Amino acid sequence: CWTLPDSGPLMHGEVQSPGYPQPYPPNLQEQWDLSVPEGYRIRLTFTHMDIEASAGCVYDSLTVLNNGKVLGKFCGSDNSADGHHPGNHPILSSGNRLTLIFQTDNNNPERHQNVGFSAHYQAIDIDECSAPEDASGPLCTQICLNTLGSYICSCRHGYELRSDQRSCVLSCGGGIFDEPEGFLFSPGYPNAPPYAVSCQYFISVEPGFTVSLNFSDNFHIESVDTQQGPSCLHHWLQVSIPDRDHIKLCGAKSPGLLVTNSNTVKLEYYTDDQGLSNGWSLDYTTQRMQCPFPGNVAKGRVTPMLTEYFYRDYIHVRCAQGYKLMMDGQELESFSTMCQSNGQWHLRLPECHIIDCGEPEPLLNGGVTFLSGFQNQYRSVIQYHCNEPFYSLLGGMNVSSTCESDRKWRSNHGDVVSPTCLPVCGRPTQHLSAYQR
Amino acid sequence: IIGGNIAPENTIPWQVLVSVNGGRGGGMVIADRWIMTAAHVVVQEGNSASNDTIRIYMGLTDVRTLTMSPVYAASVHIHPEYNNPRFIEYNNDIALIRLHDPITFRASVMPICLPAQDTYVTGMMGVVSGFGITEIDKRRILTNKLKYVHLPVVDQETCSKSVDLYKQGRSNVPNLTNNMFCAGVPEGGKDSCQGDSGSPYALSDNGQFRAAGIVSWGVDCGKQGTYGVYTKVANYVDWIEKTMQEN
Repeated sequence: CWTLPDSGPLMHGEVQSPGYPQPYPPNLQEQWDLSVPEGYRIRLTFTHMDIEASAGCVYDSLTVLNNGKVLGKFCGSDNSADGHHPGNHPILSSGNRLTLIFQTDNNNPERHQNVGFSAHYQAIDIDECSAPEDASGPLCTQICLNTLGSYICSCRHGYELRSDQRSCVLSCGGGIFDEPEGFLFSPGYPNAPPYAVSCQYFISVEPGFTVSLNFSDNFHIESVDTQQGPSCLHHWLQVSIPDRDHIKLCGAKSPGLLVTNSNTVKLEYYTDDQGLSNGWSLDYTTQRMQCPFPGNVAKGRVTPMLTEYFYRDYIHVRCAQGYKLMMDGQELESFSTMCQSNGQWHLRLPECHIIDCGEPEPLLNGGVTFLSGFQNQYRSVIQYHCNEPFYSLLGGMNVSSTCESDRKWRSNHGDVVSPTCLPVCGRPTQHLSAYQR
Repeated sequence: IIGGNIAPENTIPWQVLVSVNGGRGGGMVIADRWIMTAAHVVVQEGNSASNDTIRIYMGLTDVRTLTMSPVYAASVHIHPEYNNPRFIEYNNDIALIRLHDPITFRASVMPICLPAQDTYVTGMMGVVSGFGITEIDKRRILTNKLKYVHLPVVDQETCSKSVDLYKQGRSNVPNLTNNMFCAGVPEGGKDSCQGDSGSPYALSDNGQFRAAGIVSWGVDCGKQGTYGVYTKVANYVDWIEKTMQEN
């Protein structure tokens, strides 16, 4: 259905002689040009006619013309013996236009006053599909569907309508294939197409996925034997993968599985109008892009440890106890990286560096001795001492502490060591001697 | 010090010389910022001497070299119950001096320990030291050498009787209180004397010296039948610790 324009030809209407139902005046020359929308014809039906009857309608008449061709010249009435009356038969136009011309002479019979005519017209759909073929052949080469006011052409399965909207060509079944898997085949496969084909197929899936083509065993594209061997000279299937040379396929042996490592592939199938190729079919599947093995981190652990890593896989790196994550001189609290759509990790792996506890807190009136380890690093052991005999450690014992994984110097009991040197009181280094008795 | 000996270096490392407006007194190191002395050493005309007039010398045994390196008082804390306007009331004769900077202890400077409660036993031998008056050839002179003398603790009753005896012949003899104890020998000849005030009377406890007393007062020096009177430090340990903590 479609909406007819507001202004334009009507779908139906009435036409009456001047003054109807009163007698029409003499000396008339009145014309009506009826029209209905394109794709329709006009059906004219007289509801009443009373025009002065005469042989050949020479005095008064109503003439109906279709494209200048007289369809009828009418006069008289239902009961008159003379004249030419259309009766109850409607008049059909061949096109969407109809012209009515009403003519009267200069006198009218005195006994009877003729009132003229009244007619109704309406648009009648044209069945274009049943229209006779003209020189250019049938309206549609395959299937014609009549519609109100028009018609459309259609094609049988395996064919598609050409741009002329009239003729059909063999369908390539091509286009863009963006589903993660699918099935493609050449026109008419497994039979040879009736004439030359030039088809394109685009497989384009989400970045991060790669396409694999798995050709079926039934593969047949005509090849030509040349001195250099079989050549895809007249018929071929060309596979185009970005950043790679084109692959031209022909012959009778299926290429089998073709891994493209790309998320887009273009297939172009061409046959000329000679020779015979039964064609090909393939299933395509997609796989996630694979990233290189991330490697190992010294003094660290990569999780999860898999044999292969694919697009959207995450890995984490944790350092062994006493080590910290470092990248470009910066310490990281945590680290993870993702396999990207381009098959590369979005971050390279960090390193694990041994932690250090920093310089031990200086001890007032005492000092620190390194017992083992290197540069305050993890597991280094130090010992605090006081400047004896004038100071002694609170608690009276030497305090040794170890650089622990939380980067604090801790005693064997796990306490953060903050020793204090207490003054020794009342014990002079020299004593008052009193040997005399 | 009457009847004693010159102290070799590093034998009494807690001894300090307290100089207040030219007057000489003694004191002892008890912590890296604190000196203990007698209140009457740092009280002048009923008030605490101003901080900048108090100079403290430590680490050496000769006054002539000691005076080259004074340290200064940051604050003086007189015992709140010390009240001696007429110089006859030596009860609570104890004061603390807080120093500007902490001391690093060494062989020549070391604190003396505070005493435990009730460690005074009659007859226990202590050591009193100081830069006060000494006696050479029966003449009293002010020495520049640190001297010391061993003196026993005297029974409180014996000492009290000695003081009472003198009160009969003299006026304005101070009273002996339970915050004091006496040390000395009845035959005389060994005693502390003027200039030793504030100096330590130390008792040894298994080789560790504790500040049992502070040289406070006495009737004459080294005279037969008289004893030196010392502030009993054990009675003030709580006040000392409180004052140090609060300051």
